[in-house]
Amino acid sequence: MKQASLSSFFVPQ
Amino acid sequence: MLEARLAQAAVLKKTLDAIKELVTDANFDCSDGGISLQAMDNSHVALVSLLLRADGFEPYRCDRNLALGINLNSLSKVLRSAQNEDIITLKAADDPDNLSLTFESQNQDRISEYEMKLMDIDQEHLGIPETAYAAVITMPAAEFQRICRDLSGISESVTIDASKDGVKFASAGDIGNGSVTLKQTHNPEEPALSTSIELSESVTLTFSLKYLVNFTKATPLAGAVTLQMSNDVPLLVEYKMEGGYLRYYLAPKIQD
Repeated sequence: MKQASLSSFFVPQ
Repeated sequence: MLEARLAQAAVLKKTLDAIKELVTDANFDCSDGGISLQAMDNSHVALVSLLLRADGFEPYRCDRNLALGINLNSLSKVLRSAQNEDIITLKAADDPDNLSLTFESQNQDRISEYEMKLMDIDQEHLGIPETAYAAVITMPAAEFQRICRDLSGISESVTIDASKDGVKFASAGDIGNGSVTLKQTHNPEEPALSTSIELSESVTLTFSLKYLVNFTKATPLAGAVTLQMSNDVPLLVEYKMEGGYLRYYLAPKIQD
């Protein structure tokens, strides 16, 4: 398994 | 200007202890609603979201929105000079270069005054979507800490499986494997010692234990912790305290 990045879930406002 | 007086320095000391290893520098955003902080760790795997509501301070005054750029290690060093029971007052001018901190002993026979340099931090604010999580698990914070610590001896990862039978934390590593299953319990005299599982569908997700162990540094802040999960989205770990919350978000591990 690989670690996902939060950046793919939360986007800059 | 900002002026915020907190009855117990311990709240701020414990909060700093709970976030300073994940985040190095962060803006403390001050508004009339209170003081908040949102920051990702360097690897962009975890996010810390802190809120200290204005009503948790007495008095609290913030005339206009301020972003106080703070090195958390430096703040932690300054806060070491405060006793747990001290009354702590934070003050900053509009467009400040410094944050002033005053620590008063309960009987006001000792007053310590510190000034800390602020820094400019260009930090992007992330939009966190409102999520109706499929599984909401509330358990004693100390229990969650113990499970994370124990399983981190077995593996780098834990798979959390929430189903109608309970919530199972399972790890497998080179030396073997282990799991802990918690059933729903009800302790009306000590709600913080109960485990509750609200479930709209079963959820199975895998996470890095290194981060979870780090999140459990918030254990001294709250008796209970809430884990909120839906398949394929980040985990939300929340410690509610009087006058605010400390939330951590953690991206899952996914199939290659």
